[in-house]
Amino acid sequence: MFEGRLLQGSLLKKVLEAIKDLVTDTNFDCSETGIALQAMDSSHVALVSLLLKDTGFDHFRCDRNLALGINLQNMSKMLKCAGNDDIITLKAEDEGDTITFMFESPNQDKISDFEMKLMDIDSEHLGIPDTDYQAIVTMPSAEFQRIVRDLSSIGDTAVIGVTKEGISFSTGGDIGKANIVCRQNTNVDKEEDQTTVEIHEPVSLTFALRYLNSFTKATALSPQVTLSLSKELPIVVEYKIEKMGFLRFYLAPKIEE
Amino acid sequence: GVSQRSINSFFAPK
Repeated sequence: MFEGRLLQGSLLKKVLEAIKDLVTDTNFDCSETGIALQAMDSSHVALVSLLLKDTGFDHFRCDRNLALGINLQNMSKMLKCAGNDDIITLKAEDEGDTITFMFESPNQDKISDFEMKLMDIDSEHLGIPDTDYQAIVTMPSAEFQRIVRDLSSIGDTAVIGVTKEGISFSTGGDIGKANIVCRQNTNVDKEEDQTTVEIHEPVSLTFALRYLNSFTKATALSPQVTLSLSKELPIVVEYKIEKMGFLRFYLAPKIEE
Repeated sequence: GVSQRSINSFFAPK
């Protein structure tokens, strides 16, 4: 059987909110090392990769590898019934066709069990090669969210450029143009407010803002976001999940024909 | 013009 008890249940709620509009159905791959998920959006432009390590759970048991086929909208409906401070336990039998979500209130005076039907999903896993990215930028996740949202009101695509000075986001549309530059800034008091640029070579790529906007639904998971870019490769937008792993989004660039 | 590439043109099936 599989069982995972997560003291900070809100993390799972946040993960679902971050991906439920991008991916419809996906397998949660459970093994003794944790829970992993990889799924493309329906247009096959973006890829989501989630890792929740066993060590981040208060209790974790997985006797044999299981692929739990889940409709994310339905799982989101179930998790919305958990309080933000609740402990969430996931349970599934090896041969079962359901998953149980148990919610425990912080002072243990309310215990809820929700059972959800699983589905059979043929999932195709893509191999993501280890890449030495030309540019890696870490910045406040709320700032990234703000920039992407602001640019979305002006254009459909953004050019993201990184030089040793910083990262720039540009767009254009019927009403005009916009360009935002965030400079490397390591002299701020709080580490989470820093913007750091690690660069081997300047890089500039074009992406659909609609997807970037969707990724920023993960902002609540982490105060910082890391953007990794290389010429003619998908951008990686990574939100680290404290003590547990990460939620990464890969987005294919738009490329000049 | 620019065209949107698909993600599986970069990452091959495992």
